[in-house]
Amino acid sequence: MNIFRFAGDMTHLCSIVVLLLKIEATKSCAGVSLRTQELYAVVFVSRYLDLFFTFISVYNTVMKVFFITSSFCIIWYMRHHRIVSQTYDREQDTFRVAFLVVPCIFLALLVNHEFSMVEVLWTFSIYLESVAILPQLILLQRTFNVDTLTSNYVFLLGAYRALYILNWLYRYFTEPGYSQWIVWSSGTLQTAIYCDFFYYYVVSWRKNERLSLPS
Amino acid sequence: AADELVKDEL
Repeated sequence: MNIFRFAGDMTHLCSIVVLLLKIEATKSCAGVSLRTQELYAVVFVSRYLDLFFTFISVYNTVMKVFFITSSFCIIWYMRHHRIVSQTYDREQDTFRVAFLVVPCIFLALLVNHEFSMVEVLWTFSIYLESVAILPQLILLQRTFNVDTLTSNYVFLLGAYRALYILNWLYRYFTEPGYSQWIVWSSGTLQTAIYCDFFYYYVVSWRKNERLSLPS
Repeated sequence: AADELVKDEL
């Protein structure tokens, strides 16, 4: 494993820890999209089915189990925790997830490496992950003045994607025969969505700064 | 085929 891949995994892990700590410490999930969290749970469950039949390494297994349990933990907080669930922005978090899930199902059935249950589910999870952040980004744009921890979460997720691109480049040049088109194209789309968001984020941040200047 | 794919990433 190269340094980019490891740093990417660690930023991904940190993003989830930051989100959980924010929810636990502030007893609030304001600005967090439950729809995105549910999509991530679907992504992790459909991708990590291989936990049952392939063993890659202890690291790999531990990380997969962490991603699955932490995503369900966040969903539990947002849906069932007595105090946290009341802070959920239900009226603002209205993105229609079917618009993301249905096209991903069709695409996974059409474009995959092998037409088998496990392989199609794996491909579906790759496609869905690339767009799963959209409800969160839209919510963040609607409720712009949320605490910085929510933006830190989104920022760390973006950093994880950027590091994974460096990891793919590194592996492409160092490992003969290393190639995975489905992962590369979805990952690039995912990073592009983040870049678009960061552009908007910086622009409105600067606008807010200018507005708050004393006259 | 699927078994040629690198699936050690998360």
